Amino acid sequence: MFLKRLELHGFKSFAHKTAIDFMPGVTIVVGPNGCGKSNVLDAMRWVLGETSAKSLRGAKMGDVVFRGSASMKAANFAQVNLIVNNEAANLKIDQTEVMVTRRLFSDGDAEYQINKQKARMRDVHELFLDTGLGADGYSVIEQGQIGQMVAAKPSERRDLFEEAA
Amino acid sequence: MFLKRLELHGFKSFAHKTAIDFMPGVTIVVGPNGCGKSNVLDAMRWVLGETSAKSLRGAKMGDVVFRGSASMKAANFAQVNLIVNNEAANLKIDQTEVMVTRRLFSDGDAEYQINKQKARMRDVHELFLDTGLGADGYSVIEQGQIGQMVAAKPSERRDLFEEAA
Amino acid sequence: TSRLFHEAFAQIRTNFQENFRRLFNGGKGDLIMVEEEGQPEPGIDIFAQPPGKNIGGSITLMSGGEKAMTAIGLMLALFQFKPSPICVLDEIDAPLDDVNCQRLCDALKEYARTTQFLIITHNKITMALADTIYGVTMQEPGISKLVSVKFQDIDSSGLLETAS
Amino acid sequence: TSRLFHEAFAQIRTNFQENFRRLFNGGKGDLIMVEEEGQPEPGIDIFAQPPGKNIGGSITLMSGGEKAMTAIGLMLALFQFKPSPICVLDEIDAPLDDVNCQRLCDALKEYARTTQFLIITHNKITMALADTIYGVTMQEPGISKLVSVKFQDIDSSGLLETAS
Ligand SMILES: Nc1ncnc2c1ncn2[C@@H]1O[C@H](COP(=O)(O)OP(=O)(O)OP(=O)(O)O)[C@@H](O)[C@H]1O
Ligand SMILES: Nc1ncnc2c1ncn2[C@@H]1O[C@H](COP(=O)(O)OP(=O)(O)OP(=O)(O)O)[C@@H](O)[C@H]1O
Ligand SMILES: [Mg+2]
Ligand SMILES: [Mg+2]
Repeated sequence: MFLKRLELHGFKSFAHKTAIDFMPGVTIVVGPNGCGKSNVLDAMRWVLGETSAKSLRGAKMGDVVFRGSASMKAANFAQVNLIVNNEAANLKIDQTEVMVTRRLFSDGDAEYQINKQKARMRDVHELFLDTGLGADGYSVIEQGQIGQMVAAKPSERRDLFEEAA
Repeated sequence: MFLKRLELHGFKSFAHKTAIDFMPGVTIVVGPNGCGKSNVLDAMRWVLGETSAKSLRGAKMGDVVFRGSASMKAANFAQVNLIVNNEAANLKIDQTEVMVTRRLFSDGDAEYQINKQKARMRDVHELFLDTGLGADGYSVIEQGQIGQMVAAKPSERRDLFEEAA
Repeated sequence: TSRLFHEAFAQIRTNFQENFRRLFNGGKGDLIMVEEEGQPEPGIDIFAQPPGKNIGGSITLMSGGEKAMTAIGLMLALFQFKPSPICVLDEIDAPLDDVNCQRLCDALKEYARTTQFLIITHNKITMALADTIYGVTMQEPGISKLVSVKFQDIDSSGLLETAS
Repeated sequence: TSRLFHEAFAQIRTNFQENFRRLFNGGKGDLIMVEEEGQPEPGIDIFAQPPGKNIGGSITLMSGGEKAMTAIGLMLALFQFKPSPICVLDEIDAPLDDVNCQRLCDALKEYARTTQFLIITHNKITMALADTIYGVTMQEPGISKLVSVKFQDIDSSGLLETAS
């Protein structure tokens, strides 16, 4: 399985529709402080079914919708599409390409889709179970998480291991 | 008041007698990871009467004594001298130059000196009270402290303010 | 002491508003007393809105570098309230990009006339503030050694070119 | 599940010992079960001794960069135990000097053949790993924009030279 493309629209600072095409190998993202790099990671975790607003640095889930800026008003919704190549059949679905969509309206209305079919959050969770990309995986190391690992108490580290096991 | 000189002997990784002469203005310290830069700061806070081993990254106070390495055995004691210019008379002592000494033996025996006269820890604390250099000051920002400031709860920040006020 | 606290708070708050504007080249930063459940006294919250951004002031949504600049603004506000002739900083520039690092250095320069600084850094921009540079090396494993460094001796790994 | 846990622990521990040796170019790292008061299950402690240093293995006394390298060794050990075809890293190289950053990159290169990486960084050494580079800019205040970047466009402030 590998990432093909990530599309953000109205998600945090990505007010305009933005697409990131992934090649095989190593993709590097650079840019000054506050320009939106970590927001790209948040988008990936969000579309895969992240439930905790706090782990996306917000107070509530609505905080992921573009809030407006000096030049543009707030968005009505946030949407992220993640397109994944499944030729290696890691995902439990009979398709070589899978698109996962999550949309959240500013009135709180929310929706998931798998290949444009309406789906539930748990369908997305189950699809990515054991790929390492779910909330239980070690594939995403966020900014500051290395420091937390160091400072953690022995029992907190045990919890981390238990998620892996 | 300004710093003139800091002497370390047997303090953490400074096994050999080491002296740092301070000029007016900005002194920059550079070097690779783990070479001993933060240990210099620890030495300064220690000689000024830091009581918490944990805030010096140790489990107990004896952790500041040089523990030995592949090429040299452990030290018998740790000693730090801080020499301060007092021509501006910030320090409550009738001397233009003040040397503070702290020594800790690996058997636990401990000693303070002010200008080579035996002193108690509280004498050192009182001498530097209100200079900003004591444990209550904001003059020393340690590695990682900025991150903690951000993550702190509102009540924790209040404690910080109360120390200042 | 409550009155002392409130006077201190008012002064530190004013310092912070000014520091934020300078470190972010605009925008609005503030300190707010907030009532907290289970706490007898109100706590202190931070309102931070970088220029052009509409994030309602919450610092949690800010980026790593923006949070660091905000915290530095607060640390400086506390320092300004209770100034010391000496200021010691250990790698506070670590999360900052070059633009922010330069703004931090410009802010520190203002104090350098009346304050003696000891700054640990890996950052070339911060190093340019130096009147004196010391290098710490560990040629003997586990044993630190101090060397004097000239600015032109510093390469991209900090010190390996020099042993003066 | 206890047996699953112990098998996982044994494997992750072996990975960590190997990673530590590689990331520190020697030395000894280990994971240890420790009984903790008030906790029904034992917790996991880290033993870390960089080469040539005699610090009894406590990670608290280590430097900022050494702690980061140790934590990275543990993160990689967990990743190796439950590998994923994708790995996403946000500025994990921030506290590292150039020598350590290069060692990290060499370790990551080993995986790059079988793992697709997405890495956020400000560090030139890490950028050299790139097969593809994207820049994120915020020309419109508060609005992020993606641009493709060629390696030669990157100056010391990350992106200001380019708008391709
Ligand atoms: N809902 C939202 N609407 C508009 N802007 C938002 C929203 N949520 C977050 N932001 C903005 O996104 C910015 C943070 O972006 P991000 O964390 O991706 O930065 P970064 O590129 O990772 O920077 P650094 O290098 O400092 O870590 C903040 O300035 C914040 O104002
Ligand atoms: N009592 C001791 N005896 C010998 N070595 C010690 C002692 N206490 C700490 N050390 C060593 O000092 C080193 C840490 O030094 P320090 O924290 O000053 O590094 P640093 O230069 O600040 O690095 P970084 O850039 O990574 O922050 C550790 O490797 C540790 O082994
Ligand atoms: Mg970030
Ligand atoms: Mg350090």
